[in-house]
Amino acid sequence: TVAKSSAWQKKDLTYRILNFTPDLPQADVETAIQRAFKVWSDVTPLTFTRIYNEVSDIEISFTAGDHKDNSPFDGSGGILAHAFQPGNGIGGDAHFDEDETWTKTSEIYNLFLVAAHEFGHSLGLSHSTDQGALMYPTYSNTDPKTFQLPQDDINAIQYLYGKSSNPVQPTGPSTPSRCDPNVVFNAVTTMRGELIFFVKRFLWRKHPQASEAELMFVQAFWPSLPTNIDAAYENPITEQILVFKGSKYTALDGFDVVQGYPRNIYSLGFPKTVKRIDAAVHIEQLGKTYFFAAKKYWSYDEDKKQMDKGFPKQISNDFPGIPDKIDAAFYYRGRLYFFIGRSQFEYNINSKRIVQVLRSNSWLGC
Amino acid sequence: FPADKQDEPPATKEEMAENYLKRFYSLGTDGGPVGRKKHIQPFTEKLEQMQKFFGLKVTGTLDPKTVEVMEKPRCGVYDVGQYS
Repeated sequence: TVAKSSAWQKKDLTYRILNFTPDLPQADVETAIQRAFKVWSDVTPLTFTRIYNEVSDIEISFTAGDHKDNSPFDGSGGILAHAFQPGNGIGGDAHFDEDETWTKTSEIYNLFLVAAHEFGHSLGLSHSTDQGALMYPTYSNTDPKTFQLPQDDINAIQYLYGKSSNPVQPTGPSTPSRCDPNVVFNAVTTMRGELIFFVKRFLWRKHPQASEAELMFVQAFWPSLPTNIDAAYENPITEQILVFKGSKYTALDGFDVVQGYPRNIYSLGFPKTVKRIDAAVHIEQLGKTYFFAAKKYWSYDEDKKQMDKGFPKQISNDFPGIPDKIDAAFYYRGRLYFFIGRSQFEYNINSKRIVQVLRSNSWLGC
Repeated sequence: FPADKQDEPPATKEEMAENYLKRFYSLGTDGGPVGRKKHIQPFTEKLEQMQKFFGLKVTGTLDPKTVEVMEKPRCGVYDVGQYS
């Protein structure tokens, strides 16, 4: 952030929208900007009032190319917008590149997400090195409908302006770190030779040749996918990834969501008593897909497209030593891996024995 | 059919990188001439600063991962230093 002495020395700030992008109805622009300011007023004592006929603290405009502030825009793509730190004159002002297409959906570029970032600068924040932070320099294609200000940004803005008067202090999502020994995965799957570890709104992508896993937003890959998924597995026959959340599941073909999804898990043969599944894994050696839910598991035949007879069975009976309530599972190079909390159990299907117990994040290159 | 667009000559990537570092890491505005006879030091130093900021391997060279990050759409504000 800037030094506290360079931040706004008042809590009640004004803003004025000098012009509008033709990409959106004016009302949508006003809503996006209002919502973007609310991101910051929700977590501080700051208030933002729109004024119309005199110079405000934060002047907002859409402009293209060289707009005489010594920081020309560069056409579509590249630089999307910029804003100036608090101060008189141009201080606090935010400029949006009219050569971009501004949207109110998760299509690029969502005006609300970019405006919330730029107003962070208008209030005195710099860029963050936290990849999950709003103030990270590059645009992240996350779902604007479910946006939550990350904790890294809350910490920074509250350093400058203090906490909100809200009796319940708002908190935000944090970004997983690769070597956090306590990480708990939502789901794990192979994906065309790579390993994908889902955790909250992120995924770790590990290529066999890469020494370290790479962190990405789930929605950077699949914008329409929900976060905090329950389970995922790769169907080697179709090369599709099936992702489960609650009683719905979606099929992904590379970066595309397969037509006709999401579908109900009951179409796979689950009883209505099952509200969600905990883990899913296709075991090539058996030609079966196992689904785990609470203390039970089902075996599904991908060829016949139905559950096998005699299921569900008890996990404890067929996987001795594996604790109930599995978080995630995947099958890789002949071994079955169960993730329970921060522990990982490597399991030998043939000998029905646990081969070793590892940290959940052992694959990430710690 | 028109010939396929030739791969951009390496110089384009280097020029793109130079512009990026000028814009976001004040390459060339804090001493050290930039241009054809630039001193290697500031460019490499700024490139390493950018790689460190983005949590990339700090190689000081324009590896594909670094170029990929440089080509991402982003905010126009500096990563190091402040607009004022």
